[in-house]
Formats: sequence, C-alpha cells, structure tokens
Amino acid sequence: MKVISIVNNKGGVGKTTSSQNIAAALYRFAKQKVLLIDLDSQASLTKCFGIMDSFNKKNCGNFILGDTPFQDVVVSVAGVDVLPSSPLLNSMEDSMKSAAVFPFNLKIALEKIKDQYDYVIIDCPPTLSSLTRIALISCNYYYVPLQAEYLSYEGLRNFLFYTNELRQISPNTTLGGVFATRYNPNIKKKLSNDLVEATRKQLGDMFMKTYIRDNISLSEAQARGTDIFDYAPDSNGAVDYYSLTKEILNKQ
Amino acid sequence: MKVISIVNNKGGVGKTTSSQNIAAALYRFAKQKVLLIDLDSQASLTKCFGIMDSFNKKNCGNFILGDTPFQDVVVSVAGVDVLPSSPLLNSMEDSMKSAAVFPFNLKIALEKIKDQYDYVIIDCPPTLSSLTRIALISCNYYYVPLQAEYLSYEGLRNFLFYTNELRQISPNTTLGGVFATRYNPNIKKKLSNDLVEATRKQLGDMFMKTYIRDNISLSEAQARGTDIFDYAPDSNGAVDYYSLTKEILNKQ
Ligand SMILES: Nc1ncnc2c1ncn2[C@@H]1O[C@H](COP(=O)(O)OP(=O)(O)OP(=O)(O)O)[C@@H](O)[C@H]1O
Ligand SMILES: Nc1ncnc2c1ncn2[C@@H]1O[C@H](COP(=O)(O)OP(=O)(O)OP(=O)(O)O)[C@@H](O)[C@H]1O
Ligand SMILES: [Mg+2]
Ligand SMILES: [Mg+2]
Repeated sequence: MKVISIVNNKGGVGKTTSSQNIAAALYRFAKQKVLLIDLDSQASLTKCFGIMDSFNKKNCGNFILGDTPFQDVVVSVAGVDVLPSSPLLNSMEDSMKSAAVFPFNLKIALEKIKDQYDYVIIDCPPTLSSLTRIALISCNYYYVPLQAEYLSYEGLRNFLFYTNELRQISPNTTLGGVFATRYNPNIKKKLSNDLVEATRKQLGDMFMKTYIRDNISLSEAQARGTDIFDYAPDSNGAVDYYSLTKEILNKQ
Repeated sequence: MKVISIVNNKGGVGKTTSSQNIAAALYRFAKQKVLLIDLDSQASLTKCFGIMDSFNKKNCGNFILGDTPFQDVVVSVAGVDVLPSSPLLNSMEDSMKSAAVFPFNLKIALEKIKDQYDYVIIDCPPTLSSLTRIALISCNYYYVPLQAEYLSYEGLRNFLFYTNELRQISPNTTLGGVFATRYNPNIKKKLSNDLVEATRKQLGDMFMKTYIRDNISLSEAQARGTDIFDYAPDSNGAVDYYSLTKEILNKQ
C-alpha cells in the first residue's frame, strides 16, 4: 500500500481538487483500490463526493483516535472509499496531539488496513498544523500543488524547508514532486511563466512535467458531487489529471 | 480606532489581497492612519509590502505576547504601518493559548496603541485556529471574502455559524459583510452567478453590493511588493477595491 499526501500550507492552490481527481484516475484507469482521507475540517473533499459533512457522523478523526472501527467511518462512493471529515475534526486535533503516539497516529492506524488498498490519498488543510504533520509522517510521498502566482511561489521555499526537516523523524517521507495548477502557458501571463520557469530551474526533476490548466469544469464537477472524468471526460481538466496521475505512477 | 478582521477558513479566496488593498485605499483616499496586522505564519501580507519575513526579525506575535515594544516590531511602508509575520508565528501560537488572557490577547494589546491609528486591518490564516479566534475577538467588524465557487460557498454556512457563536463571549464582534472576489458576472459562468445570487438571497444586506472582478494586476502588484493603486491605478482591481472600501466606510 502506498500513501500519498497532497499538501501545501498556501490556501486555495488545488489540494482538494488534485486529491479528488488523482484518486478517481487511479481507480478508473489504473484499476487501483483507493482510500481517500479528508484531513481538513472544512470537509471540502467530503463535499466533492457529495457526502454531506455533519456533526453527528463519524469522521476520519474517529479512526485515527481509534474510538470507532474503520468500517463504521468509511464511505464508499463512485468506486473509491472515503474517510470523511466534519467540523468536529478541529476539536479532535488536541486529543491527537496528546496521544502517546503523536505524531505517528495515522501511520499506526493505517497499519490495520494495509492489505485492503493499493493507494491512500490524503487531502491536507492549508496550514502547518498537527494534522498536516500527521499526514506527512504517515505518507511515503507528498506532492505539492503550486499555483503559478507570486504568493504561492514565495511560500514554497519555507514549506519545502519545513517538510525536509521533518525527514529527521520520518526518513520514509519523500517529496514526490511539485506541480503547477491553474496554469496556462498559452495565455501570455508573463508573471506566471516566469514563476514556473524559476521553479523548474530550482527544483529540476522535482518539478513535474504535467501542469493543470485552468478549467471551469473542475469546479462544476465538484458542485455536482463527482469527479472530472465522470462529469466532463474530454475536458482539459480530465486530460491534465489523467497525465498527472500517469506521471505519478511512473515515478513510484 | 476601528478594528477590522478579514477572515474565511477557506483558503485562497482573497483575504490577503483584500487586507492589503482596503488598507491602501483607506490611507490613499480617506487619509486614515492604518495599521495592518499579518496574523498568518505564511506571511503573505508581509511579502505583499515587500517586507522580507525572516526568522530573526520580530513579528506581530512578539507584540501580542508583550515581550517586545510596539515600536520595535512595526514597519512603516507606503503610508501604512505593518506588524509583520514570520514562520515563527506558528510556534508562538501555543504561548498565546496558554496566556492568562487568551483569547483576549490581541484585544488587550491593541488598547496600548488605540490613539495612534484610525483603522487596524487584520489578515487571518485560512483556519479556525486560535489566531483567527484572537483576531475575531479583537475586532469590531469582520468581513468575509467569498470566491464565487462551490467549495467556498459551501463552507460559508459553517463559518458564519462559528463566528456567530463567538459573539457569546465577544458581543462587540459584528459581521460587517460578505463580498464576492474573483467574480465577473459578464463572463457567463452559470455556476458562479447562481452561487452569488443564492448568497445574496440568504444574506440580504450582509452581502456587499461591490464585488471584486478577476484581475491579474492584483497579483502582479504583489509580486512588486506594492498595492494596486500604486501599480495599476486605472485597473479593474483598483476600481473595485476603491468602491469596496467606500462601501465599508459607509457601513461603519
Ligand atoms: N485547475 C483548476 N481550474 C479551475 N478551477 C480550479 C482548478 N483547481 C482548483 N480549482 C478551483 O479553485 C478553488 C480552490 O481549489 P481547492 O479547493 O482544490 O484548493 P485547496 O488548496 O484545496 O484549498 P484549501 O486551501 O481551502 O484547502 C476551488 O473552488 C476549485 O474548484
Ligand atoms: N480579484 C482577483 N483577481 C486575480 N487574482 C486574485 C484576486 N484576488 C486574489 N488574487 C490572487 O489569488 C491568490 C489568492 O489570493 P490571496 O492570497 O489573497 O487569498 P487568501 O485568502 O489570503 O489565501 P490564504 O488562504 O492562503 O491566506 C493570490 O495569488 C492573489 O494574488
Ligand atoms: Mg482543500
Ligand atoms: Mg492570505
């Protein structure tokens, strides 16, 4: 079982959109058994699959804390399994931090289900909070979506510095790659092209060849509670996430 | 002195861009003395003013904790004063939470400087963390930027529920309004128009008449470390933030 975290402390760069569509591509095209974990109390990923988050339902925090069996938390939808989030996840963070095994809580919890899935994809919140650390420590690879804009680019250096430090306590946690989102080299936005080129030079191979173009169908699909391959299979969004997933599979 | 927080736990909706340009408009057009506080450890707002965040400089956390005098933290730039952020702010959050006065830390700290400014604008991180609570409790009004997209719209209900609960311990904290960002009603994106209409119906007067159109000059200005009025005074971004600031001033 391979565990992948989609992570970036900058907000709104496409973490949830990438988690959703990479997982869908792994299932639809590579026939992989996939578990998605929504570690963000905003529950965006949960909503993208049409699962209503609510205070009285169990969430991924219950599985991580071990107070509820996996089967009573997981939801199967459109061929993938989802450990949903809810606003209550926020208040569970303190109990995770005070557990004896922190920050290895999720890594240990995932041991219990390692024979059931080929891939686990973890959508992270836009912070360097304990939930993001728990996700980074539990994964083999982390991928960083980068919006081709100044603020997202500026924050990348500190973020990669932080994740690299983390390897001292979790040597298995490896940067899978950084990829551009909402980027369209053909629209002559000089700033975006300059930022992407600068990142490519700095990161070399760690900067993925595939980029995700701006495509309204991606958010339209989410409003309908489904993935891009189901909603608009011929769109730029579908083509780009298909080739990004292929590039991820080739790197493994 | 009026204190305004720009908040939304959804990431990437324009909190930093709005904080920067509302503050700049208050100074340039309404001749107000403005203090900006960057409560996000990503330090986006700090970078928007060309201030390099670094580990060895004092940040707004030092002022809130009271270990450094205000004058030794504040930076004056382009007519406004900024209490900058740095990656260290993240680690100061725990000391703020354990202070006797939590979560009134900032409210109390601002008492010391209340004769020096007309407005304080606080840029918040994309979470419901303690830093966001500290900001909400210290402000008179909070304004919520809303991207005209499904995930941002979906999260609004829970967010406003949370901020409304907070009024039980801070009755002065009032919703100033919600405003649409990166919205362009003329581009026939049916989903965006539907979401904006739905929000307008739900919120009535609380949904601001001014919306901010998508405008690349806003991020280009940030890459140059300045505000939109200095970089592109005739752009849509400048026109929209001017009228939004006017609408905010009329509401006070
Ligand atoms: N390539 C794209 N083209 C068009 N819209 C996109 C694209 N990627 C993401 N979006 C939209 O942009 C918004 C932000 O994306 P998303 O929510 O996935 O980012 P995030 O990094 O998960 O945000 P947060 O920091 O709040 O968790 C969403 O409304 C999403 O539908
Ligand atoms: N109206 C707009 N038109 C075009 N670009 C915009 C607009 N508003 C914001 N942006 C850009 O979108 C990105 C996200 O905006 P911003 O960083 O201000 O959001 P935020 O809510 O502060 O994000 P975070 O959740 O990470 O704090 C930035 O690169 C910014 O330059
Ligand atoms: Mg997300
Ligand atoms: Mg911001």
